[in-house]
Amino acid sequence: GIDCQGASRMCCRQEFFVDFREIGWHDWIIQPEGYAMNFCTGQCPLHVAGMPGISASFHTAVLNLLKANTATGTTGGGSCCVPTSRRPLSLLYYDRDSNIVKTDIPDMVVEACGCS
Amino acid sequence: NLKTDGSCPACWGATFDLESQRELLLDLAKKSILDKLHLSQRPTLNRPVSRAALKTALQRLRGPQRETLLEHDQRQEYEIISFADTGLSSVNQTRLEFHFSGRTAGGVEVRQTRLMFFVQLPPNATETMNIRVLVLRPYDTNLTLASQYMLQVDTSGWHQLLLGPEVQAACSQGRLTLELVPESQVAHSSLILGGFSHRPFVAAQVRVKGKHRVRRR
Repeated sequence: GIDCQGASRMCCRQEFFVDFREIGWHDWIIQPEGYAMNFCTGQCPLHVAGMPGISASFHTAVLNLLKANTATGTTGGGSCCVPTSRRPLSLLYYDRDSNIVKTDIPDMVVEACGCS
Repeated sequence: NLKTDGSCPACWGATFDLESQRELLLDLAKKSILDKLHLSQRPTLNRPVSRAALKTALQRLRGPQRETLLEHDQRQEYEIISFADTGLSSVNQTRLEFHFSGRTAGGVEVRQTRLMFFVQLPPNATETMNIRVLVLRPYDTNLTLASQYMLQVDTSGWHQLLLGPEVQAACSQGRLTLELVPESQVAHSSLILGGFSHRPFVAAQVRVKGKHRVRRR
């Protein structure tokens, strides 16, 4: 995957940190103090659709050219920039009975993005 | 996109403006957390827990004696620490009340429960502790004895007791009541402490029950 940087408009992972104190949740969430949610953004031209990432190799470049030359256009839907790898978030928090709860919430942190 | 009734921005190639959409992103994060914790809204804390009690409980649970349940299961699991209310205690016995509402009351499987409590003994003394499990039967207003455990206490300090299926059932129903009775019954012979850093607690390992799937023809 690629992290968003510079002026590139291609599908990439944008880092985004959620601070629990900023949203007023620090009183009931004990740990962590926040988490890197991240999200996917950017363009997915048809010839890179289905690629898990934009890898630079001769083989990949040839496949992309073949797809671009045989593509029938982007009307009627397109490829989406979506998470391809996510990991869970471990949370320690108080429930409404002031019990302490520890759990792992699946698929909370976006680690990589790609074109569907 | 529910707000604009248009395509999702991730699919029509627009780049997301981080600063202008910050509030939206934070709202999405909140919603995602609440949905995955099966909460309709963030909890409102009515009974604060001291940092000392919290720290002690977490330290006790990280000890080397902790058992690990090694079943491979995709269902979401929780570990819950519930601190005791000791409202109906007397000189001769200590009654501990634990409350589990919402997620734990129904819809979950309680896999293991442990009681942790601190006992202060006189020098060179031992004590046999009788731990009674009291439950509220259906159509009954009084608590009845479901089971009891005998624990030999040889030293002052924290003690742990692994509790059985009747306790797990009580936790699933939202309320657990335990009575700790020293067998010696000599005044001030032993003391079950409940101060800030010695508050008794129950640690429960809970798993969300599997959904009952109905196949539609």
